[in-house]
This record gives sequence, C-alpha cells and structure tokens, in this order.
Amino acid sequence: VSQFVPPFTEDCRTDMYPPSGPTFRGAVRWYTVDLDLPPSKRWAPLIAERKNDLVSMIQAIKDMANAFVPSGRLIELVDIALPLMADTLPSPFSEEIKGIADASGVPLGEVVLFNIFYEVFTV
Amino acid sequence: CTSVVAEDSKGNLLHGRNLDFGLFLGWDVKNKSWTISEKLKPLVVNLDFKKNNQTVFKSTNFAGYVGMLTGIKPHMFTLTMNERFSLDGGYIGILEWILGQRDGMWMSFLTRTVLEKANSYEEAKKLLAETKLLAPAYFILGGNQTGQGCIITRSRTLSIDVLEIDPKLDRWYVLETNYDHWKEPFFLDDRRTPAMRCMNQTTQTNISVSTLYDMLSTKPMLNKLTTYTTLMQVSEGKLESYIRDCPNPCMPW
Repeated sequence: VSQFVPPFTEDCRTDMYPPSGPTFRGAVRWYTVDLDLPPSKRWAPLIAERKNDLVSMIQAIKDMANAFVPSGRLIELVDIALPLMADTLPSPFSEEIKGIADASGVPLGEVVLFNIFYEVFTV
Repeated sequence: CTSVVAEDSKGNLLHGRNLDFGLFLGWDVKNKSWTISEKLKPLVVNLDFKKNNQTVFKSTNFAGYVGMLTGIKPHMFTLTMNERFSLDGGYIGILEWILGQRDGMWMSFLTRTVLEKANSYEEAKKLLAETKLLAPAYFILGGNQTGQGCIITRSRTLSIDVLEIDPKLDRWYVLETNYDHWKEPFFLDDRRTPAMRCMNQTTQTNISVSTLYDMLSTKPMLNKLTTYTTLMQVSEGKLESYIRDCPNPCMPW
C-alpha cells in the first residue's frame, strides 16, 4: 500500500541483482581515455560516438532556457560570454572542453555551461 | 542522489550510489519523467583513464563532462559526490571567479584531480576537506582498510564535518543523500530514513554488491531523477554501472 501514496516508499527490495526488469534500462558501455594524449584529443573517440546524444541533451537545456527567456538572450549570453570563461579554467580542463566542442560541433559556450552546471545550478 | 560506503563483516569496503539529476528542468507530462534526466541517460558511460597503458582510475560519467561525480582508484579509494544546497552557493563562487578571485576550485575538477593525483585514502580525504571550492558539496569517500569510509560535508571555504565509519560504534556504513547528517532531511524528500532502514534490515553480515543494489533499487532511493546506479569494490578495483528507470508510481525526486 505504501508504494501507492507519496513518497511511494516501498518495502526494501531484494533479489534485484543482477539487474533486470522495469527498473533496469541497460548496461553502461566502457571507453578508454588516454591521458598520454594531448588534452584536446583525449575525448575525441568517445564524443565521436555520443555527439548526437550530447547535442540532443544540450538542445533540451536550450529549449528550457528559451522557455524562460523567449527572446533567446540567455542562450546568446552563454554563446558569447562562456567561451571567455573557458580560457580562465585550469589546465587540462580548458583544453579538454575545447576539444569536446571541436569534436562535437557544439558551441564552446554550451560545452562550458554543461561542465560548470553544478555551480550554475545552485542559482 | 544517494551515496553509501559500507564495510562488510570481513572488512571489505563497498561503495554504491544513485546519481539523481534534472530536478525542475522540465517535466514531460505524457511520459511522467524529467526531461533532462531522460536526456542524460543515453550519455552515461564508464571510463577507464589510462597512462602508459595502465589504468590510473575509472569513473562513471556523462559523455562531454570532463569532471568526476563517481570514480574509483583501484585498490586505493572510491569517491562519489552529492549535491549540497546552501545560500552561500555556487553562484557566489562564479561571481568571485568572474571578478578575478580564482583561488577556489570547480567541484568536479577537484574530484577529477583527486582521482588522478591522490595515491591514498588519507591524501584524497585531505584534498577534499581542505581545498577551497566554488560551491558547497558532500564528498563520500571509501578507502581500502577497515574503518576507511567517510562523508565530508563541505561549504565553499570550510570542511564543516567529517562523519566516519566506526566499527566500535557499530557504524558499519555511512550514507548521504542531500542533507546535513546532523539535521532532519526536508520532510518531502526524506530518502535517508528508508535507505537506512533497508541497510539496517540487510545487516553487516549480509551486505554485498547485490544487497547494496537492492537498497538503491528501492523507492524513493530510486526515483524519477535517478539516471544511473554505480557499485564499486575497492579491493577488487571493480566499478559497475546500470542505467535506471523508475516505473510508476514513483516519486519525482
């Protein structure tokens, strides 16, 4: 009964492992990040495979931002101001983020926003 | 988020976490789901960071995000971070950064630096407790010896508290959601109580990767914001992750 009223607290589940059933959407793929490569090149193999998902996620954030500020000013601010922020970030993160923007074709400001979202989200 | 470090009766340390993100960032009425949480799930990847073809550390990440939220330095320590809300928040840190005061670290760059550079639980703990941050956070750290598990509660400038595993006090696990452990959680978001009830019901004798996954699969620790579950075993150097769904009825957070 408890799971049909908020907070839908269930009795403690058992025998859920190995994962299967409706709470398990899928396993997670492994990739190697070669730290011997220049920072701007490290993420290229991964991004080459996942860029469509990255573009789609960032588009969802943009849609939400445009819902708050229909003029599009907020996105403009991100695309103009945040690339300047990229140069202030410590190495190797600045170069890695630029490499991700190059590899994915996502504007640099939007990749920066994705990577500092934890601090921004507290707003 | 729900993070837990537990010591089994043989002294092995286990570390598990649910990564919940996307609150208030768009609700999909038709699918009863959070837009951003659903967009993040296809981006979940496991990463093996190598140098000279040797594993330095492993993590579960969102592709395109260079910082760390969940990681293991095999045979040394395991690290997760949970969001901490405070009025002295990240927006102040960002303002200081823009104004040129840059002595703080971006949270996920610190966790990445710790996983890459620290070579022991104690060294990791010191860095996480003492480095100035731009935003408050909870760092949940597991080591490779008995008693090595803690929750570091951080403000931007201070280490407010460190709660450690203490077998003498029969505290065989430490568990963090998104509230200071010495305060009651927000009553509409109490995931701590059911999580601890399940851990206590499991008992130290029976804690394992499998029963840790059971707890993290129980509502409301599993909720509509949960994107992935990660389980780590430091002594085996093992990290495993699973993308999650929460069938209705399910708490939005």
